[in-house]
Amino acid sequence: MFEARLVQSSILKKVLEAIKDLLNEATFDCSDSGIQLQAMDNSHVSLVSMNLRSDGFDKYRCDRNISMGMNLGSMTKILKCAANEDVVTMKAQDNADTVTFVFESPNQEKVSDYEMKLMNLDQEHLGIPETEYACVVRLPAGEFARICRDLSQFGESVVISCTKEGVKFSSAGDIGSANIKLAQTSNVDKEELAVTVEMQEPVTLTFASRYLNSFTKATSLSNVVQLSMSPDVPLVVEYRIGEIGHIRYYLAPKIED
Amino acid sequence: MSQTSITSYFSKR
Repeated sequence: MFEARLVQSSILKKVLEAIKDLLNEATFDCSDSGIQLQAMDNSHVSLVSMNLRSDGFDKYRCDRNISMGMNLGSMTKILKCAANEDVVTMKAQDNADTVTFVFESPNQEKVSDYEMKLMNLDQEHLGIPETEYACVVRLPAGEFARICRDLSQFGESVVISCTKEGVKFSSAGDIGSANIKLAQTSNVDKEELAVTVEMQEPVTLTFASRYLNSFTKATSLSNVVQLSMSPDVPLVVEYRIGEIGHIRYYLAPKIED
Repeated sequence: MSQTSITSYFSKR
């Protein structure tokens, strides 16, 4: 039997919002340590890796490891039926072919349950090597979303170059070119407004802007986003999910022909 | 510029 109860259904709603543009379906791998998801987008250019730790749930029970193949479009429809302040419980019998979502209103006067068929998805997990990144940038998530949106008007690629001074985002296309430079902030009162750069060596990489924009659908999950880069390896865009976990997007770079 | 694939960096387990 698998049962996971979350007081804030908004977390699960935001998680779905963050992945449903990139992925049509994904497997939720549940074990006693929590729920993990790893899936590539259809074009195999990006990879989503999400982790929700069991201790972040109000109630979590997983008698046997269970992998639930979910159609994310259907799951989004079901989660739209939950109010933000509802308590959500996901539950499934061992080797079940359906999963049930139960939404309880705060005063318990309204309880809804939705049963969804599970899919048989082939499990192709990729090994992600531990990497010491040459540059790790932390910046306000809203700022990053704004930059990606503004630059995507200029071209289909964004060049991200990181030096000890700061990080520069550039794009060029038919209408012209654009550069956005963010300097490291010196002393900000609020951590989540800071721009920090930890640099081992300068890095410049090029990425497709439409994937960066898809990643920023996770902005509602966290005030801060972390970008990790090393020469010739995928970019990592990471958003924390409250105290319960994280969502990491890996994006393969574009290279000179 | 040509787009590379994520599978050329991360191997299937």
